[in-house]
Amino acid sequence: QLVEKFSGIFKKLRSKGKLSEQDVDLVLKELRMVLLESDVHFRVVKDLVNRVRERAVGRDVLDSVTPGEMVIKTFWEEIKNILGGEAHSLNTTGNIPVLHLLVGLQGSGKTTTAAKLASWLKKRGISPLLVSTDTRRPAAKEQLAILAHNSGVAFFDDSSCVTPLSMIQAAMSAAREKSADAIVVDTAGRLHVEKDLLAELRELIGEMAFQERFLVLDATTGQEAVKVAETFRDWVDPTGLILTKIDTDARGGAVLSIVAQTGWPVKLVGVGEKLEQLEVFHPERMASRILG
Amino acid sequence: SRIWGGEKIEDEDWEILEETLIQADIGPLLAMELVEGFREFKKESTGNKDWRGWLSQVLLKEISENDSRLFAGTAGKDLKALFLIGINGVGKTTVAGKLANYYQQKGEQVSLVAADTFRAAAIEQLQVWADRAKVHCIKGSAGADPGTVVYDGLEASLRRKDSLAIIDTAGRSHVNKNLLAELEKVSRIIGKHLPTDRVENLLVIDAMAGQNAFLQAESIGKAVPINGVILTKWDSQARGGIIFRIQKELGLPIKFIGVGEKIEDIIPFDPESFVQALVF
Ligand SMILES: Nc1nc2c(ncn2[C@@H]2O[C@H](COP(=O)(O)OP(=O)(O)OP(=O)(O)O)[C@@H](O)[C@H]2O)c(=O)[nH]1
Ligand SMILES: Nc1nc2c(ncn2[C@@H]2O[C@H](COP(=O)(O)OP(=O)(O)OP(=O)(O)O)[C@@H](O)[C@H]2O)c(=O)[nH]1
Ligand SMILES: [Mg+2]
Ligand SMILES: [Mg+2]
Repeated sequence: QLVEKFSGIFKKLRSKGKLSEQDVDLVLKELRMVLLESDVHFRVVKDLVNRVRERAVGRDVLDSVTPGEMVIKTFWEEIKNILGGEAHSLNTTGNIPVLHLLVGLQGSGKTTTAAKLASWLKKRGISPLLVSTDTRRPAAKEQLAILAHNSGVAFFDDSSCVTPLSMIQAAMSAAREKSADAIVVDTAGRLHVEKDLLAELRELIGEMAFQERFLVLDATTGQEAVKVAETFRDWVDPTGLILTKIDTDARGGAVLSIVAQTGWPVKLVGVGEKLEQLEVFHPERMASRILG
Repeated sequence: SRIWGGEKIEDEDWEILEETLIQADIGPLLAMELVEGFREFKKESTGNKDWRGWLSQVLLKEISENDSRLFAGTAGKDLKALFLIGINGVGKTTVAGKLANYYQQKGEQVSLVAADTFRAAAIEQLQVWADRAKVHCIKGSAGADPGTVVYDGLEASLRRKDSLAIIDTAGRSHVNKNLLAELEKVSRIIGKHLPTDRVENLLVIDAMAGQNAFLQAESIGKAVPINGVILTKWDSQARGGIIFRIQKELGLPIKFIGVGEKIEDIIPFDPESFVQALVF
């Protein structure tokens, strides 16, 4: 299907014994545009194109495929390798209650994903407790409480807790009382340029051990994705990425950029607004999406 | 390094230009066009024009016609409406609150209409903004049909002799046919109450969005005729270059920019400062 898209350029390429530099450059130029249109970061595209050029030039062209097909296949392999061979599992082991933290930019889908994640854990025999440390957004706690109720998961709140740390500590005591073996913590959205808010998270992580610290990222994010990821890496040290809103048909180049730069595993993908719309990440499917 | 003025310097120039444009989310096609334009300019001009100076001029020209006013040329105190639409999480509800406050302060009598009956605590969230802006909030029940809420809301607003009704809607994926159909239906209901020159359909997009924001504008624009765009989270320092593509291919003007999470964090679109932030 990808080959059909590029049939125009392929007609220009003649099928030879080996791929010449010109042959490869022609296809690379087109593919570079495709990746940029998919929101892959400028620098990641550059590295990828250079690597593919090295691998493709001088390579033997098999009788069954055209030079263009060889280049595309090489590209697809490189992208797939960056995204990771197979799906990654959640870290659900550790001292009980296991703590999961969700952080990210405003509106990325943290609150919804917190409830989805709790529902996901519940289906796998884990008894989770949902808690919100968001004291900034209007009706943030109400939103999580409703989602918790809809997913049949316990929701913890103590209005006397004014800091995220005190809220989580109170949640931990409650978890032990209710024999909950996991706590999913929702946080307020914050920008990568809001250093005081990032400091708030860093302080929290210094005080509590979180088995998972997920960066929740909107799949429609553009070139800013790398800056966002690197900043959150420096302040929060995420253990993985949760990509949301893939159902907007966003090509999701941001995820390739971030994984290329940080090496983080992509643990889960949000594919809609409903509680059950959380899936395991499939590197191959993502690679095809990114290539258009 | 400009003192040499040789061919080598010019090569670096267009590369930095292209990089700046791509990183601003202007998109690869438009970036390529602009780089070609700059090359032509360098061939024809003898003066030593810095690419930044050239780019500022060119980009400013692209959006100089932009009219950021709402209801320009529409007079009278009769009811007008703002219909806020967009994908999930871009900032529609927050913009509704900010605009309610903004227009209330300008002397309009404003009501907020909570037509997001789907998402958890959406109505509660808008009510908080109504309290902050000190405006009336018209609500239906959670799970009610948004068309009904808008119908009842506009009726109530007319009875109250409001001059402006700001309608918040549920976020949606712009590729979900049912949700686009819902938007189209609600838009028609608004059209039955108010003449077109008294309704502004505003698309809300996130400044950090990539090329998908263009597809959002294109797709949602087929369901509801968009009058203008509101760009949120510009305080993220993302350049929001996608608006150039939206302006160029869809002809949509930018009306407001969201610059934070507080009620006063909204400013009318100013082409000069927008281009300045992108180029320098
Ligand atoms: N289409 C789609 N919408 C989603 C997905 N995940 C979350 N949403 C929606 O995105 C919007 C924002 O989600 P929230 O959970 O409120 O986002 P948040 O990160 O908690 O936002 P803040 O707390 O304000 O930072 C809501 O309308 C959600 O229903 C997804 O995978 N697909
Ligand atoms: N930094 C910053 N945050 C903003 C801005 N506008 C909105 N937000 C935040 O973005 C998040 C989402 O805002 P909402 O108003 O709930 O977005 P929405 O489009 O109504 O979301 P849905 O109804 O769920 O689709 C909230 O945390 C807001 O405070 C802005 O201009 N700057
Ligand atoms: Mg939230
Ligand atoms: Mg909303």
